[in-house]
Amino acid sequence: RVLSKESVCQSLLGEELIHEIASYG
Amino acid sequence: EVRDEILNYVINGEFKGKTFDELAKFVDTFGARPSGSEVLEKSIDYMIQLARDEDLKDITTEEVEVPHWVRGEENITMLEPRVKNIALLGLGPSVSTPPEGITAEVIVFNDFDELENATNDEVTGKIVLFDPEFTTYGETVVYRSQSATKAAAKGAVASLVRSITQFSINSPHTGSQVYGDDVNKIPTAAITLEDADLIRRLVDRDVKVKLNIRMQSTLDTKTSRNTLVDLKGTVLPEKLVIVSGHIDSWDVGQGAMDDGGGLFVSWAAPVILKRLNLRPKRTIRSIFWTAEEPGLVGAYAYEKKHRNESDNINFIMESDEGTFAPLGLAVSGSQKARCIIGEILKLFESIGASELVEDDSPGSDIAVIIKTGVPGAGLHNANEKYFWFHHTEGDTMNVEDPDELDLCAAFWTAVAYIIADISDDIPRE
Repeated sequence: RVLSKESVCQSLLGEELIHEIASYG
Repeated sequence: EVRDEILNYVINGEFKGKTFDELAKFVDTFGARPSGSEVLEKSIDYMIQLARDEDLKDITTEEVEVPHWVRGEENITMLEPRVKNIALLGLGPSVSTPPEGITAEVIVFNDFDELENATNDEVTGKIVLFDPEFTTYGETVVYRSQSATKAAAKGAVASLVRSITQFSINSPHTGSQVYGDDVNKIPTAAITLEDADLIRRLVDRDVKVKLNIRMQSTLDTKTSRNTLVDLKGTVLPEKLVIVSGHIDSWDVGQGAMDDGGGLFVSWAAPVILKRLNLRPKRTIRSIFWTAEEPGLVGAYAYEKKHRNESDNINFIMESDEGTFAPLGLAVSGSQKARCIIGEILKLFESIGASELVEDDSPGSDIAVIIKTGVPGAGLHNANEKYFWFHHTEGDTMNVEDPDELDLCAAFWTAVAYIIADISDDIPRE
């Protein structure tokens, strides 16, 4: 199915949450 | 580096092969685990002990009244145009035939519209065979679940359905069906693709096909249990990230794939985290659903019992469509929920499990909870051959692969941990 656009997610989540999730890797 | 710690421990480390070995021990010990059976209850006791042996202490069970349909002798003989045994599996909870069986001519329909367009006179007193081609499970399975009701409404004396699968070596596939209100309950069964197609060819040549169907079964109600294994969260223990699979199976095969694999990757999640001394902020709850096969009975009971606390379910996951190589998650939830899960899945590119598939109703049991607004996901995996084995004698350990199970267990555990540990809740619509 259609996946969410990257730009939409970036604005919805914000840099802080995206960085936090990335930190688990 | 939590992701790498979990992946390494399961794929290369001490836990390598453990999920497969424990699943094999379980399946070899208990075999099939039908709803309402004693063997299902013994298998639930075994799983509780297996969790206790791993020093998991927060284990509870919740009683559920479940159907107990027991298959007796079943056979179909084609009498005309020649004598031939027809392989079958009755659909639970089909009623029995009279002891002498039902002998009647067959009328074949490709879909429900064709049946509706037939006159009652054409159908009355006949055995109806539905022979839809498998497209998707969701589209085709209605011919298993509703054929008896639709055929009976037109006066049929029994109904048969072409097995719900793409592939067959003369293997019939069982499954559940539901009798509608106010219709005559007629016996109903699945036959193989080969025999359904044989009958179709004969009928299309205007050759009369007459069958004798004999089916016996019993039906009553028993008490079973959902099993909840909690790894308590450190900061928000009341909030739950649920991983789950169902412990019951059909009475044919051994339920290694459906849903032994899902059961054991969900058992593995709290076990792996406990062994690695990793405790997320929220509680990881592993649920072993009972009586999924006769109609999500355990899930409905859980939803009803916990309805007042459902706000505490942060995210719910289920594996019930195979534990082949993991590809990602099939996700239901708000746009922001999907974005969060999508970011988490990016962490699993190295094992090929970063695909996010949007799905309004992923899973089977968890669909009951997701439809109340709880975000959730099913394990998206390379399950192209899943329905070859589904609900057949072929559902055995030979379907399972130890390395793929390791990947699933590692992925399942790491995703659940991260969702349970990040600062933000998974937002609802």
